[in-house]
Amino acid sequence: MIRIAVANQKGGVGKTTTAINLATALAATGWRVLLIDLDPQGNASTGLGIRHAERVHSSYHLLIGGCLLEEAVKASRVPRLDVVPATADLSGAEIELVDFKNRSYRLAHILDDAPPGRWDIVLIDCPPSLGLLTINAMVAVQSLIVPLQCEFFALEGLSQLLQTIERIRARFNPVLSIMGVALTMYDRRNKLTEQVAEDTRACLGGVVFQTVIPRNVRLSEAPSHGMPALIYDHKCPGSEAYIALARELIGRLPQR
Amino acid sequence: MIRIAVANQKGGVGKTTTAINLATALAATGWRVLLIDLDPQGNASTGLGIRHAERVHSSYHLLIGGCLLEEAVKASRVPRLDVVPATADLSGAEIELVDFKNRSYRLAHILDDAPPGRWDIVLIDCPPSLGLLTINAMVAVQSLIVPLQCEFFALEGLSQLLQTIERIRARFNPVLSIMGVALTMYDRRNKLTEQVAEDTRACLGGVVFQTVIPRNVRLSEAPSHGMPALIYDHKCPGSEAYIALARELIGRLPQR
Ligand SMILES: Nc1ncnc2c1ncn2[C@@H]1O[C@H](COP(=O)(O)OP(=O)(O)OP(=O)(O)O)[C@@H](O)[C@H]1O
Ligand SMILES: Nc1ncnc2c1ncn2[C@@H]1O[C@H](COP(=O)(O)OP(=O)(O)OP(=O)(O)O)[C@@H](O)[C@H]1O
Ligand SMILES: [Mg+2]
Ligand SMILES: [Mg+2]
Repeated sequence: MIRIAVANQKGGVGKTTTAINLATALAATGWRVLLIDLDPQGNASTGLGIRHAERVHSSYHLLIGGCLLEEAVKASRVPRLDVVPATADLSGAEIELVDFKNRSYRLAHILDDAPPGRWDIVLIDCPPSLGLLTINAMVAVQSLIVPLQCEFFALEGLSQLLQTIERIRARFNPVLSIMGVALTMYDRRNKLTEQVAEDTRACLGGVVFQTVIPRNVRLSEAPSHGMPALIYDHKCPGSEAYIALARELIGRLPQR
Repeated sequence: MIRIAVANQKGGVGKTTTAINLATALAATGWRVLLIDLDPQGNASTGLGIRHAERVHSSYHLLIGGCLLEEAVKASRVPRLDVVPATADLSGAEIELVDFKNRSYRLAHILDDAPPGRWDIVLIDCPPSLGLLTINAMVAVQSLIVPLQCEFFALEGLSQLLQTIERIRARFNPVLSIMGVALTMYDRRNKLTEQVAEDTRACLGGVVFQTVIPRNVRLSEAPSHGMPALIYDHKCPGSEAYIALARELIGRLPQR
């Protein structure tokens, strides 16, 4: 099973939107996908239509050992896409996990026990921080997808993220690498966007996906209908960009 | 001294942009302002021109008791505006603070010891989470300013924020209230924006500031020059909106 975390400690850069729409695009092309929502805001769960009443077992219970993976998994409205939903309890998990033995490996051990062949790929939507939840995700996966908003503050955070990846690689997970950096909310009319995109490609080269995700209001409307943009409006520029991004991602993955 | 935290666990909603520009507007009208950067990303420090080399003493050292407030304070380029800068060490503080006695009151006690009359008001820029850093800010202040992006996910987070405020008020800080909710990145052409704004005003009434902050690229260009938008381009729509918001805020504050 391929394991990828969607991470960036900068807030509002498109992590959840990327996780939901890539997961949907992969499921649509035949991959069996598990999406784990590790953000106490639970936006990925909401964006895939999992109501709060259905989140009896969540990623919080999973991390503290209160339930099994199988109990926390919910089928989404998208065929072949399952979700482990998140609730607000998760924001307490960071403090609770501190006293656990192996606190950084909790999620890695849970995924080690996943039934072989049940899913082809797991995607983890991370919160906007570099605390124990994101550390658990980075320890549990082989690679990261880093959504990057083409803005100055987002670029400033990139070096902090790269340092954290080095630290995790050295202390916990030697295979951790960046699968790709996805430029999001790209606005061609704005010269700051072009500047940040150029700087990022100059510094990271081929790691940056060719596909850019344009700013597109349909992407932000879809979650209020509890469905991914790919289902809400698959012809809009945002959906077409995520389908192209998924195709580019598949080109970087081992054969299913 | 008036104490206000700028908080919202949803990422990328304009907390830092609001903290920087309100602090600048208040200083410009004669208030002596202290801005405390409590976000490990250190965006407020960068946006006010504090270089990384100058952050020898930071909010991290302050919280763990490694330095005094006076040592951590730096004058900014804006007259009457001082800054306690932040560094990436702060993301480790959440784990380190767990074992401290009075871990939720660290910042409150530091502000209690501030020399009387040195500043009229302190603003705290919070990270996008509800962990120990934001809890410290909420315990240390009398009120909150909540920037709210007019998007669906941002609205969903509001109820979680209101619950957290109730919890903090009951357990740690009975005076905590919301000074105001500021609608940010407002795009009149987008019907989702109008819908979210209407829902927010219906549910929170007069707590929501009349002034809305429009989406304006000059606001996102200013930090790359290390200065607030009010100085970078004080005639742009973004700056004019923050000047109007500051005037509305002053109307809600006790006399200086
Ligand atoms: N390409 C896009 N065009 C327009 N709006 C977008 C786009 N991508 C995301 N959005 C919207 O911008 C906001 C931020 O995106 P999202 O919530 O996916 O970011 P995030 O990084 O997951 O945020 P957080 O740091 O809070 O977890 C959301 O309201 C989302 O609907
Ligand atoms: N009104 C606006 N118009 C256009 N861009 C804006 C506006 N307000 C903020 N921005 C830009 O949007 C991005 C997010 O804003 P900002 O960093 O202030 O939010 P934040 O809530 O502090 O984010 P975080 O959750 O990561 O701390 C930044 O790149 C900023 O420059
Ligand atoms: Mg998210
Ligand atoms: Mg910020």
